[in-house]
Amino acid sequence: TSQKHRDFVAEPMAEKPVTALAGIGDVLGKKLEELGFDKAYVVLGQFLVLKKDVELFTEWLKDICGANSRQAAS
Amino acid sequence: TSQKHRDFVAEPMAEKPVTALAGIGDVLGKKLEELGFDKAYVVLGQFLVLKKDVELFTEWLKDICGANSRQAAS
Amino acid sequence: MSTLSTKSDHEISELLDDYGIKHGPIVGSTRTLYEKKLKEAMA
Repeated sequence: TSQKHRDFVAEPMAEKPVTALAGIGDVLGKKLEELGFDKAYVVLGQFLVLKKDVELFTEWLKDICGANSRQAAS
Repeated sequence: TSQKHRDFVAEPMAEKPVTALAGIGDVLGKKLEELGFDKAYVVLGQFLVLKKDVELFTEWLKDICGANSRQAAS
Repeated sequence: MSTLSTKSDHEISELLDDYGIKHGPIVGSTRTLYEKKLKEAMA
């Protein structure tokens, strides 16, 4: 995993911004924030509501903010 | 908080059924399961997607499965 | 197909089952994804 991901999981998610998530840079982060997914925990919520299904979550992320496969996988 | 809630938070949520949540009895649990909220983590996901807004979450829970205020608050 | 948006969450859920599309609950933040997947399956 990337250093960014290791940093992220090293402490509670709390109110971390969505850009703290591995694979989410400024451009994707901005799009997600505009859609209301401004905090990492909201994106986590979406993953849980998609039953932790990585395929569905990846497809959702690509659809709503144009993430590519690598970013979505991260 | 209720004993049920203390039991729930005493260990990781993992794959606990939705009826493990405080305030969710068999009747509500059945309705939630039919709607796809079969696990506690899926309900948590919806709470996070609603930005941890208790009012919104309570209203949502009442709308989709007719929970009353006390049950939703739990 | 355009009628998908007029269907209830329950109807969407049943259609997803009919088409064998794995899914979780139909809520505000997941409905668009599932409607898209249904359109693809129906096409």
